[in-house]
Amino acid sequence: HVRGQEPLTASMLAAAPLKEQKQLLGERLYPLIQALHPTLAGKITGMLLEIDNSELLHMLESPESLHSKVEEAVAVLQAHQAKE
Amino acid sequence: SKAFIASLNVDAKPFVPNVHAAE
Repeated sequence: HVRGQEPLTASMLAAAPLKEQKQLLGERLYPLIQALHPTLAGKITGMLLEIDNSELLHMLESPESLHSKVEEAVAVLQAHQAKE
Repeated sequence: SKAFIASLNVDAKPFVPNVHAAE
């Protein structure tokens, strides 16, 4: 959690228009991912936002889940860039 | 985990935080 911020719950998310839900999740995930990978934060967040909202909410509640998903996304991105 | 990795889209649009978001 970012200090001073109320945790984003499933009901809070469900109350937001569908279009804004990904932005809301992104706003919460981005600083956490930036702390891990400052230069790749925007790209990694964008990649992760394409997965299901329930999984994204779980990542916000579980540092372990967030960390493993971020590292997997970084590995996929770096492998792709190495191929190119 | 393999399914998750396979689902990742490296061409996804980068996320841009909304710097004008209300507090």
